Amino acid sequence: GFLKQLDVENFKSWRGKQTIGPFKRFNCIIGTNGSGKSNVMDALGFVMGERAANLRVKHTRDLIHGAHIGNPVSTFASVTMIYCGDNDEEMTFSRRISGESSEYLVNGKHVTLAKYTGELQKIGIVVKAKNCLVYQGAVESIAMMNAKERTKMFERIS
Amino acid sequence: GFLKQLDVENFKSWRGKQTIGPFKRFNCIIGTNGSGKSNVMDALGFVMGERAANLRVKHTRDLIHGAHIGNPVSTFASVTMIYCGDNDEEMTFSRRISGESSEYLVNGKHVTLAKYTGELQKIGIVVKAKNCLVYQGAVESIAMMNAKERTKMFERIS
Amino acid sequence: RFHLFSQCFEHVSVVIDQIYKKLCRNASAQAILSAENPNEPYLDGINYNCVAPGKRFMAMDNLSGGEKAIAALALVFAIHSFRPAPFFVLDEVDAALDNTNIGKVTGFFRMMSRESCQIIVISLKEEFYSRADALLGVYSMFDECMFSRLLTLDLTPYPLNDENATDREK
Amino acid sequence: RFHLFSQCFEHVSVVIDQIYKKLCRNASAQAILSAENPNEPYLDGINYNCVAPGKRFMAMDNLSGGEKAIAALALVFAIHSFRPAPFFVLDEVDAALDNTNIGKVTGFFRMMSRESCQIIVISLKEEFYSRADALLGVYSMFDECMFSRLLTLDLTPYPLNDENATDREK
Ligand SMILES: Nc1ncnc2c1ncn2[C@@H]1O[C@H](COP(=O)(O)OP(=O)(O)OP(=O)(O)O)[C@@H](O)[C@H]1O
Ligand SMILES: Nc1ncnc2c1ncn2[C@@H]1O[C@H](COP(=O)(O)OP(=O)(O)OP(=O)(O)O)[C@@H](O)[C@H]1O
Ligand SMILES: [Mg+2]
Ligand SMILES: [Mg+2]
Repeated sequence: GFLKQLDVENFKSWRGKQTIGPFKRFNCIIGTNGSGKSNVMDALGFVMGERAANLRVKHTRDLIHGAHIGNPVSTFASVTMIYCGDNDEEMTFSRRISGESSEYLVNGKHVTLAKYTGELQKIGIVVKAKNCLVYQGAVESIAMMNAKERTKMFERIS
Repeated sequence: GFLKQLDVENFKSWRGKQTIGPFKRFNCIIGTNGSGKSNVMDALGFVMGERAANLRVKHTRDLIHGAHIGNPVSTFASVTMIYCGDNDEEMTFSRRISGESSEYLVNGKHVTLAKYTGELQKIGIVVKAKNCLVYQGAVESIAMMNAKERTKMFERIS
Repeated sequence: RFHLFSQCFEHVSVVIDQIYKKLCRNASAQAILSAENPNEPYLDGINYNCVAPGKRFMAMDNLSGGEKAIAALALVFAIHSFRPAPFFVLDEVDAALDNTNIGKVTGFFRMMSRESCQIIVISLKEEFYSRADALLGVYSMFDECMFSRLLTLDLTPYPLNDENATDREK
Repeated sequence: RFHLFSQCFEHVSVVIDQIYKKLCRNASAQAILSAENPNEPYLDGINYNCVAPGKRFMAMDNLSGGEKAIAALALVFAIHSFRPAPFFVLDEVDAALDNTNIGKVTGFFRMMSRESCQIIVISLKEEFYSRADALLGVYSMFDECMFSRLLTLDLTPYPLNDENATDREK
């Protein structure tokens, strides 16, 4: 399977409803410094269930467009991932926040976080293991690790 | 004043006697990954009296060409900095190591480390304060500092 | 738990050398993972050493910034292959690389995207992004607060500006 | 000792805003250093906030990788000006910068090299090194072990490939 597109709504620097995609096999996100590229990566981390600390914010509500300057445009923000399986069937994973609480939806139906992560695991995405996102600066810090830190990394992955 | 040139001998990847320079007002050192650019910066740090740990090696003797693969080509290595003062008078600062001990020379005459750093300070180079070398990766780590770490940095500088 | 750790470590230390050779396009390059405590790897540290192309075996500390970045990328992909996700997103991993290494890494990414998983990268370098199948260009608009917009471009119709001008589909 | 700390802190917090405005070529950009404990700055932390061009006041954590790198460079130069050394050496500080910011930073370095101190940088990006006065090209040769050699090139005879094609001497 592969990632087809992302639908974001009021997430970080993405105002209103925006579509990011369609994605092909080898894609490159380009743009000037501070334009919002890493925010796309944060949107992916968010829809996979990452916590606020791994999304470069202190509180989940800071993810709402405008919250970083104290001016949130809305009370909620959401990201939907459209995934296309090997059988050409589309699946959608959505996460929506209002304030500090999150709702999770698979194919448009509300589910618990446990069920949501279960479904992600079925398509090969294990968020805890960070097995598909390499954040800005991660390669440099992996290169500088000492032997003990490497063991910790292996522990997280397995 | 300004840095006119560096004469290195068997220092890291620089084999035999090599001259690096002449330097103009705005200079750029270029070359492929692993060619030896940061080793030039280490040569500058070395001639200013930096310790082995800040030169990416465990022991001072590892700075000798070939020592990193257990095959040092010589028992000594040296770097000479040719500095041109505001009055157009040239001064040379040299540091030479054989094994773990270092010798320091100003204008070709042996001096103690204290006298050597004193002379460097007269031309504005204060090694302890790292006021003129920004190593690879330093900008990224300065950007990620927290408030306490910034205080420590100010303490070192002043 | 410890069993899982050993399994992961076994898998990665077998795969990493192949991946590093492919990334460097050099059969004599080597990547070696070894546990300080081979019977129970989770108790102590894990050492990682690479023999960069054209160089001899040396400690990781002696490698240059760019050489370390390539070694780290090989480790990241080796770990990814233990639990392969359908896609992989990498944010400016090319920052320390020169143009030769950019060519090698984009070649490796194209191969991975055909053979195993979809690749999404963020890059500032033209030498890097010109070799993708699709570009997603982010730009900013300003009014009371900055907001982002997107333009997309499908690059598959254009030939790859490769030295050997291979067909883009490869 | 504490007196020296306060002197350094006073100096840097005054100078940093000027330097940041010059680096960004934008008079509304701001850089603000503040001590958590203003009477005895050495006892607590030091906060650093920037208003990037076109943006509003926000915490340093919200800035992007490139925006943080520019902010860090301004801090480095502000600290340097407290004890100005005759030359300044910077190793690949342009890694996170896009081409627009590279233009601003090289402009700032040219200005500094004419007005205050000699600048020596290491860079992999053509957009960066093509604006220097002299290039020192390092290449490697191989026999039993790799060794480095140098070629130099004086760029002052060639016009700067600037948008406004200014005379190189500027
Ligand atoms: N909650 C928010 N609402 C609106 N804008 C935000 C919010 N959070 C962050 N931003 C904006 O996003 C910008 C950072 O974006 P991002 O980190 O994606 O940049 P980038 O494109 O990755 O840049 P670089 O190339 O420098 O890494 C900030 O400058 C800020 O203006
Ligand atoms: N004592 C030594 N003797 C000989 N060669 C050495 C010694 N120490 C390090 N080297 C060589 O120097 C190389 C690293 O050089 P350096 O860090 O200067 O590269 P660089 O040009 O800065 O590369 P990058 O662009 O990737 O940062 C190593 O790969 C190693 O081969
Ligand atoms: Mg970014
Ligand atoms: Mg280097």
